[in-house]
Amino acid sequence: AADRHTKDEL
Amino acid sequence: MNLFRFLGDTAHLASILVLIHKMHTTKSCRGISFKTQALYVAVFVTRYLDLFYRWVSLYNFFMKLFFIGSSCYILFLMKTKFRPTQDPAIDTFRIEYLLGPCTVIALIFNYKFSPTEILWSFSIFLESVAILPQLFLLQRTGEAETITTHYLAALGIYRALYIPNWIYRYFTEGVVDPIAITAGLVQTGLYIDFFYVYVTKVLQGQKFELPA
Repeated sequence: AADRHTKDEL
Repeated sequence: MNLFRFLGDTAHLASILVLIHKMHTTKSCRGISFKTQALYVAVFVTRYLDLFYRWVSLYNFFMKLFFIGSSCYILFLMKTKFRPTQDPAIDTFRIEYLLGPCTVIALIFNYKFSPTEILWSFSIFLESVAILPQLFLLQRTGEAETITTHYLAALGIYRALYIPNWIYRYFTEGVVDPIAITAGLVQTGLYIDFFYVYVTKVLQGQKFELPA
C-alpha cells in the first residue's frame, strides 16, 4: 500500500 | 482533491484564523496551550520538508507555507506581545511523553527508512496527539472562552472531514495510507469528549464548562 500513497495531503 | 478534503483544509485554515483573531481581539492568549502550539510548529516543519523536493500543486504549496508561517506567528505572538497573558503554571502537560513515543513509532512505522520519510511519519503521529496539552489545560481550568472553543471545534471538524476523504479516495482512486488513517482516527477520537460539551453547551448559547 505504501507506493499507492501519494503524499498530496496536508 | 475532493470536497471532504477541501472543506477539511478550509476548517483547518479557519481554526488558525480564529485563534489569531481571538488573540488580537481579546489581547490575550489566555486558555491557549503554548505547548500544543509549539508542537504544531514541529509538525508542520517536519512534514513539509518536501517543499524543497516535491511539487504537488499551487494549492498544496501555499497551504504548506501558510501553516508553517501562521503557526510560527502564533508562537511569536505568545512569546512577545501576549506573553504576560500566558500562564505556564497551568500548561503543565509533559510533552516528552508525546515526543518520545512518536519518535519510536515513526522509526518502526514508516514507508521507507529514510530521514525525510521518518520525519514525515513522526509529524503524522505527533499531530495526532499534539492537541493533548491543550485539552489537558482545558480539563484543568474546567472552562473556556467561547472563541477558544470555536477554535477547537474547527480543528476537530478538520480532522473529522479527513475520514470521509479517505473513504472517498479508497473507492475512487484506490489510495490507502495506513499511517495517516490510523493516526487520523486516534486524533479525531481525542475530540469526542470536547465535542459533546461543545454541542450540548456552547452551541446552545451556554458557557463552556466541564461538569465538576
